Amino acid sequence: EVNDDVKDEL
Amino acid sequence: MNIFRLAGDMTHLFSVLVLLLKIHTIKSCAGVSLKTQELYALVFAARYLDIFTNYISLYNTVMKLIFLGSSFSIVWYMRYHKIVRRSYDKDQDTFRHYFLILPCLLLALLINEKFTFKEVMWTFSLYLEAVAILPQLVLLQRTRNIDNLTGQYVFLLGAYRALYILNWVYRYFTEPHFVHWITWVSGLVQTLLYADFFYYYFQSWKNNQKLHLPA
Repeated sequence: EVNDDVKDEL
Repeated sequence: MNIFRLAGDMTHLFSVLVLLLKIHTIKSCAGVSLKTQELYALVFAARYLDIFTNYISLYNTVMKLIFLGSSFSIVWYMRYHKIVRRSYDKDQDTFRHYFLILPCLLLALLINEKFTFKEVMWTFSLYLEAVAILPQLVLLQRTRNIDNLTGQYVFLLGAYRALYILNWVYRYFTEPHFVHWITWVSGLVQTLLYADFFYYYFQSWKNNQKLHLPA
């Protein structure tokens, strides 16, 4: 899946 | 969540609390750049657009509210509070920060991960945060006496992004496809801007002298 995990950072 | 990122968030939280404490208790914002504070308020506004639509965790939402609330209240204090605003050094805080906003916005329109409004605004907030400290660093060079609360504030603000770099390195090695060049490059540029401040801050700490930056 497209990793937009960095959005879990502040 | 890893220790580097938690330490980074706590350091960032401390930096805004130190500044709020200074302004709220001694009712003074001497040595603080309003332009940097306005840029930071803009950074958080552009980055946390999805605060109520994209729930990550309680921690994430609470921290976003704290950063939004503190940055806007610091701007309010420095602009409108009748006592605090008197200690604002407006003829020294002359960095034309509008010249930072437009290039960051143009760059975000050109270089981003997805050309959507939210993603462009998020990227804009990254680029803007990288340069947001410049008015404050320029002001520190001008005002000879840097009171240690302001020095601590700038130090913590620089340290938080340095800790975030360690967090990105950790995540790169522990999470597959965790690659975010835009975030990494702008975070690195941001930290490098503090390099000389860190040097003089460390020197003053080592020689137990008052922090002063060369003209």
